[in-house]
Amino acid sequence: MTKTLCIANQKGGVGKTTTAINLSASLAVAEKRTLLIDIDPQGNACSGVGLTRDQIKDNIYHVLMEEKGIEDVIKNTELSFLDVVPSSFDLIGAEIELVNVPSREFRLFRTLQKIKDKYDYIIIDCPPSLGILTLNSLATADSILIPVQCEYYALEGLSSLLKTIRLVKKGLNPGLKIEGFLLTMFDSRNNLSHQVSEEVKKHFKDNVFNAIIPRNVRLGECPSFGKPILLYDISCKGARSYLQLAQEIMGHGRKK
Amino acid sequence: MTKTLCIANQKGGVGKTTTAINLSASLAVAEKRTLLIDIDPQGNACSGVGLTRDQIKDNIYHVLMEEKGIEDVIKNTELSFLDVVPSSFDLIGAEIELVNVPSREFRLFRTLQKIKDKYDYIIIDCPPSLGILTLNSLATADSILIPVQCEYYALEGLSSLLKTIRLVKKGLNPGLKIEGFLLTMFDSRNNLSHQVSEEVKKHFKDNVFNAIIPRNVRLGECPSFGKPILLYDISCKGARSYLQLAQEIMGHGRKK
Ligand SMILES: Nc1ncnc2c1ncn2[C@@H]1O[C@H](COP(=O)(O)OP(=O)(O)OP(=O)(O)O)[C@@H](O)[C@H]1O
Ligand SMILES: Nc1ncnc2c1ncn2[C@@H]1O[C@H](COP(=O)(O)OP(=O)(O)OP(=O)(O)O)[C@@H](O)[C@H]1O
Ligand SMILES: [Mg+2]
Ligand SMILES: [Mg+2]
Repeated sequence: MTKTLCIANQKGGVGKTTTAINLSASLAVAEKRTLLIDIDPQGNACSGVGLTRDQIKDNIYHVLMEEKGIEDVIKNTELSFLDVVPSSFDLIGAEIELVNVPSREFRLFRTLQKIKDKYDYIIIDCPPSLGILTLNSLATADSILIPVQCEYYALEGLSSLLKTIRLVKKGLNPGLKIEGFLLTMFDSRNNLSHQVSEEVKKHFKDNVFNAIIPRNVRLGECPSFGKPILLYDISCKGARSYLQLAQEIMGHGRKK
Repeated sequence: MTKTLCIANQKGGVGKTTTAINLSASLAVAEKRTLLIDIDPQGNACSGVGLTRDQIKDNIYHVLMEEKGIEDVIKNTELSFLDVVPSSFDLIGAEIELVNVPSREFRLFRTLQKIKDKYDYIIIDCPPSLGILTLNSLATADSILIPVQCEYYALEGLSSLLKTIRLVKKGLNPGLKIEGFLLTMFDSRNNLSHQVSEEVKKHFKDNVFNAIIPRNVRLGECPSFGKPILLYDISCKGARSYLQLAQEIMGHGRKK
C-alpha cells in the first residue's frame, strides 16, 4: 500500500526541502521504494540529490500540462531505492496557465495513479505558498508533514496553514490527514528554540514527532555536494535525526 | 523625491521581512518619513512592528481590489516617522482573482501615486514567490534590494530572480534598478557563510552592500515582542548592521 506524503508549509525557509530529501533518502536506505517529487519551481530538491539543471529535460511541468506522463520524467539517483521527478522554472507559469482549466487541482493526482504501485513511499516537496502547486500536492497526498522551524514567524504561520488544510479536506481531499509536526533547526543553546518547541508540543501534543531536527552545519553543507546527509556525513546529528524520523514514519518508533 | 524599494527574493526564509522592518525602522529614526507596505499574505511585517491581526480591518487586499484607496488603510506605528500598510490572508486569493484583469500588475503602482509625496522612502516586503503580488511590487519600485542568506540554496536561486528582473525591465518597469545584494544570517564561525559571501562578492562586486547582517539571536527574538530590533536591543550587532544599511541607502556610507 503506497503512502503519499506532502511536505508543506507556506512559511519560507523552514526546512521543507531538507526534510523531503533526507526523509526520502532515509526511507531508501531502509530499502523502501521511494519517489521524491519536486513541485517547487526553485528545484532545490533536485539539486540536493545531485541532479543538475542540464541533466533535466522533461519534468513535472510537462506532466501537469499533460504533455508527458509522469513515467516519462522519472530519474534515478545515487541511491538505488530512490527515484526523483524533477521540477523547472517553467512551473512559475503553471499557476497562471492552469487557472481556467477545470479540476486543475487534480492533475498530479490523476497522473500518479498510473505509477503509484511501483513505490512504497511518495514524498512531495512544495514551494513556500498555498497556490495551485501546493493545492495539487494536498489533493494528491494521504497526509501532510509540516516542518516547523523553531522561530517566532514559523509559529505564527501555522494558523493559516491549518485553515487551508481544513478547506482542502472539505473540498479536494476529504481523506487528507496530518502526518505530524516536525520541529526543525532546533538550537538547544537558544531560548527561542525551547519556547517555540514547548508551544508546538502544548498545542499539537501527540501529533508532534519525537524526532527533532537540530540546527546542524552539515545539513547546510550537503546540498552544495548534491548529496543527502547520510551520503555526506552519516555520523552527524542531522543524519541521525532524519533516520529517526524515517523510523517513526515507517511505524517503528511510534510517536508518543 | 520619494524612493520606493522592493525587498524581494523567491527563496524562502532569507530575511526579506527582517530586512524590510529593520531598514524601515532605521530610516524612521533618521527622521525620514517611511512607509512599510506588507504585500505578503503571511503578514509577518505587520506583526514585526507590533500590529496584531485584530487591529487590522482594511488592508492591501482591499486596495489591490480597488475597494479602498491606499490612504484609507495606512496605520501608525510606535515610531513617529514610520507608517505601515497591513496585509491579510485574503491576499492568497488575489493571485487568482486578478488573473483576468487587464494591467493587473499596475494596481499597486497606480494607487501609490496619490500618496507617494508624503514619504521619503517606501519599502515593500514581498512573499517568497514570483507571482502577481511580487510583480506588482517590481512594477512599482524604483529599485530592488535582494537579501541573500549565506546558504547554498539561496545562492542557487539568484539566477531565476535575475531572469525575472530582466523580464520586468523589458515589460513592466524599464527603470527598475538593483539597489544591491544584502548578505544575511552571516555566521563567521561557519565555512559555508564565508564561501557564499565570497561567491556573491565575486559575481556582483560593487553591487553588494558593505553592511553584512550577522546571524544574531536578538533579531530572531524581537518579532515575538512586535518590535523592530532598535526598539528591542539597540546595542546588539543586528541593530548596528541595519543602521549601517540605512546609512548606505541614504547615500552616506557609499557602497564600495
Ligand atoms: N537542520 C538544519 N540545520 C542547518 N541548516 C539547515 C537545516 N535545515 C535546513 N537548513 C538550511 O536552511 C535553509 C532553508 O532550508 P530549506 O531550503 O530546506 O527550507 P524550505 O522550507 O525548503 O525553503 P523554501 O521555503 O525556500 O522552499 C537551506 O539553506 C538549508 O540548507
Ligand atoms: N540575521 C538574523 N539572525 C537570526 N535570525 C534571523 C535573522 N534574520 C532573520 N532571522 C529569522 O529567520 C527567519 C527567517 O527570516 P524572515 O522571516 O525575515 O525571512 P523571509 O525571507 O521574510 O521569509 P519568507 O520567505 O517566509 O517571507 C525568521 O524567523 C527571522 O526571525
Ligand atoms: Mg524548499
Ligand atoms: Mg517574509
